[in-house]
Amino acid sequence: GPRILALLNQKGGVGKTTTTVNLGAALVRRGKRVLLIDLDPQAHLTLHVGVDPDSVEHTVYDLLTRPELGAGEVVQTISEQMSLLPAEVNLAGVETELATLAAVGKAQRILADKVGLMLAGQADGGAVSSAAPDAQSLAPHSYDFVLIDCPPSLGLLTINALALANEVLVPMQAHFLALQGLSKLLETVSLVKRSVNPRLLVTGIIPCMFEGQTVLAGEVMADLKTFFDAARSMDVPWRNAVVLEPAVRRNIKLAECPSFGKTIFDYAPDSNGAKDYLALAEALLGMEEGK
Amino acid sequence: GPRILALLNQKGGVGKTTTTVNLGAALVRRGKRVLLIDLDPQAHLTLHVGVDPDSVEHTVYDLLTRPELGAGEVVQTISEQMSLLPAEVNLAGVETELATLAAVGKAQRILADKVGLMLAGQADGGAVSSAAPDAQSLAPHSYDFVLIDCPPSLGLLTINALALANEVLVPMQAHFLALQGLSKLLETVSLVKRSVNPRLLVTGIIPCMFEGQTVLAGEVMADLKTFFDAARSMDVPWRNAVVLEPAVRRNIKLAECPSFGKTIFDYAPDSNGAKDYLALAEALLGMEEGK
Ligand SMILES: Nc1ncnc2c1ncn2[C@@H]1O[C@H](COP(=O)(O)OP(=O)(O)OP(=O)(O)O)[C@@H](O)[C@H]1O
Ligand SMILES: Nc1ncnc2c1ncn2[C@@H]1O[C@H](COP(=O)(O)OP(=O)(O)OP(=O)(O)O)[C@@H](O)[C@H]1O
Ligand SMILES: [Mg+2]
Ligand SMILES: [Mg+2]
Repeated sequence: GPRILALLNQKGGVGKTTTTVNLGAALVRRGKRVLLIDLDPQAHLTLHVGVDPDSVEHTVYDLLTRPELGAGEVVQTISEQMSLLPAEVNLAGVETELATLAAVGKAQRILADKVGLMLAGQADGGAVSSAAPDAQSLAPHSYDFVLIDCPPSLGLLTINALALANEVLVPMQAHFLALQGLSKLLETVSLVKRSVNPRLLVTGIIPCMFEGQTVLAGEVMADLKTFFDAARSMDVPWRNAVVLEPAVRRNIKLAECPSFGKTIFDYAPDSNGAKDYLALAEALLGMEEGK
Repeated sequence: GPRILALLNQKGGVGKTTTTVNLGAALVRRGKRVLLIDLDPQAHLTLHVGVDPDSVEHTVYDLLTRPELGAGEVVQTISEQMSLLPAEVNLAGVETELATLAAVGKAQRILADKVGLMLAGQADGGAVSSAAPDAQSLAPHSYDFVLIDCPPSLGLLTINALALANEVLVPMQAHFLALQGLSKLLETVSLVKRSVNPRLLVTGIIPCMFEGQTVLAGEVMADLKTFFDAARSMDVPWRNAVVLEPAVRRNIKLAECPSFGKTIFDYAPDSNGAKDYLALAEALLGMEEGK
């Protein structure tokens, strides 16, 4: 089956969305079929790939709150190799809406069950698609990669992502305050692994918006390396996690392309942003899942 | 009474905490007495000023969940001119904990009532302070400024901040995705003004991590200016809002000082970060509240 990666970090503005879009686009350039899932009420991933969250018929919000709706009815075709499950603003209320189900432990696997069904080859996701009808033929749901963009929180939406994923990637800024949240993040991964998804592993950290020439970045990277080296002998979901290379350098092109609804490869294919995400995709392809 | 400003933006990582700390410290350098309130479960403001959120006796979490506890018992003295109401990780659960009170509309003014009581001269905040006992003599609760650091969300904690504040400042990155969230933010301010706090006004936007030489920054700033010029004739809480100057430039020193528990003025007083926040404080002092 496909590699399913959750892009996780409860700290805001660290590059989760930018990485989901551009790592996904880089994998497409390497010939892979990629499904992107937007779980953020801000719908920035959706906007970033040129889709208007207010004008799509079904979104992840509908998928989570309407039992009869299947993932196949929500899929939007972005290109021949890239599909999207879009988000919308109403996702902000979904934790409240699902509070009762959550209280009895029945709200954490909704995404995993429905997307799992679609991936397992149920081409209609449980019902005939009324989204882009040609999505069914263009996007046969045999994805090589599924990338899930998480909101900046460790709540129900992120838990749903972790229930579906088999790997976790952590985009991170090499700043002091970013290190503070890492243990809580890993604690959450452990909790979900024990109680919901035994397959879950942390594949690695992706340093984003990296300012390599600063002392601070060097210190944070050294701290991270020490932390993960120490984990090699422990029975923890991050025992084989690495700090991926290369770090994604700060590059204004990456901040500009969302306003055109484009990935960096369509907007500025010769930029450092494009180079770094392509190299990251290579690094990821070189790593066998769970090794 | 003091000017009470909420630092608001549901987008993560835009500089709310960095601005709360360093604008507060700049105001102290201009002779003002400043109270900082940390409303973020990440407790980054608390860490930033050198306080360990796990080792303080009472935090904002206790203030919100224990009816008998007064604000005076939670105040921590940072310096002669600066005090703090610290946060802690447990704040993450406070929306759930207060869900019933919230459902009957009784959870939005908890902070406003208790801090309001303290500011109104109740030196013991309703009970004898057991926090830093000398806080009572050092920090007579006659603050000139109260700055409230909000989490990256528009939930109950942020609503509590808006119920207490009389002014709103919006730290923002001059990036495309940042503009997307602005209307939702202003919508929330309007809602709170109508239903909870009629005094609420948006004083301005603070451009943070500013990359002035980029086309993108110039375009976003132009968009903001157009937006606020158009508001001048409307009956909206941001009708007199401005884009504050100077923008705070990207400066690695600002990212380094949290790791030392220091403000930029103690860590790197000659840096651009210090200059920009001092100039911002001047600009803020020059603006009469609500004008
Ligand atoms: N390498 C980079 N260089 C320059 N700008 C970047 C880079 N990566 C991301 N950005 C910009 O920084 C901002 C934050 O990035 P992004 O939205 O991807 O973070 P996020 O973690 O998804 O945020 P959130 O927590 O709000 O979902 C965006 O405006 C984005 O365009
Ligand atoms: N002008 C600046 N130059 C360089 N780094 C900065 C600047 N302002 C803030 N930072 C760094 O950027 C990161 C995000 O800033 P900060 O934590 O203040 O944002 P925030 O809006 O409070 O985030 P959150 O939404 O998580 O509360 C931090 O690591 C901080 O140290
Ligand atoms: Mg995002
Ligand atoms: Mg903050």
